[in-house]
Amino acid sequence: HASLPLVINTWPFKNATAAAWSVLQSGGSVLDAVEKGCARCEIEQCDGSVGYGGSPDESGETTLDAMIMNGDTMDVGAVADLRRIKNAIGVARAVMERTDHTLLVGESASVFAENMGFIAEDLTTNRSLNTFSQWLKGNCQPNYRKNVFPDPSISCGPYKPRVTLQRRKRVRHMYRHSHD
Amino acid sequence: TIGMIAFSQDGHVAAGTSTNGLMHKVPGRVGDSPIVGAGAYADSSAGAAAATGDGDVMMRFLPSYLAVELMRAGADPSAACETAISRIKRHHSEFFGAIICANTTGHYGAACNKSPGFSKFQYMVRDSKSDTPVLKSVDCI
Repeated sequence: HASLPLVINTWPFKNATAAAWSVLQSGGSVLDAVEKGCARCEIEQCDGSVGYGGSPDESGETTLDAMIMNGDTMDVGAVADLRRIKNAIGVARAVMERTDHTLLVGESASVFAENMGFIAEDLTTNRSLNTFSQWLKGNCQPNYRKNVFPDPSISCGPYKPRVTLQRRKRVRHMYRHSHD
Repeated sequence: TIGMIAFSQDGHVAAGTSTNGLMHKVPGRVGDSPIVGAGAYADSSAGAAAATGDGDVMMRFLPSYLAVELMRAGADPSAACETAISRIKRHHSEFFGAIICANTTGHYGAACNKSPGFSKFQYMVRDSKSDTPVLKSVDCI
């Protein structure tokens, strides 16, 4: 089963696939198609693992990661730990087209995005706030800390490093809607 | 997380990802999605791939880059995807993860790592043989 053009994406995010395909059908580039397709999921918050209002970190904040790559030129733009900007893949494309860098991260990436005209807004929603408060009520479980005290498997932080380091098997963090 | 790869009629290729990452992560934590060769990789002379799952583990193996290089060497997309997953499986037998791969002729495939609660991976395909996006799935290895 081989034919071109072709759009494939992870998970059953059908609207994103359709958005990308319609860009190709209307003469847009494959870069435009990927950007619009992923942006559709950012707007629709696909399964809670894309876009604002999902996956709050230990401080309750939602931060975004994204990248875009041009297979003809090997140009790449990416953002990580992006705060307060909803359209992460749009900022990733701006990194590719408006800098000679590849990856911008964190607060400074957000400042770059605002300078490039992206709107700063709160990425927290009632849903992410509720997820966060449930987590706090559940003694901050699950979490990604290890070799710290108090014991991260039963209590919240703040944490301090434990004097002794124990090598332990990685805890399986498999939560259906908590993934990259 | 969404990982997407797109191929035009005349052989242009692009890849992209977007995600809000893992829930309850340590502030400042970055996953594999924005890391070139991990979250996604595209090369119009070989193909493209995009990965999804536990980014802390997957980024250490650059699965998307590996898959594209295997397709460059002639592997079919399904085999390329499976090798990329197997490489990680060797060190993290129960990691949560999946990958989609496609080469420049429009052949495509996917693979995922079987782990408790995850035995089938669903992904979307749209090409000119169907008039709507088609839901595909692959059994995990």
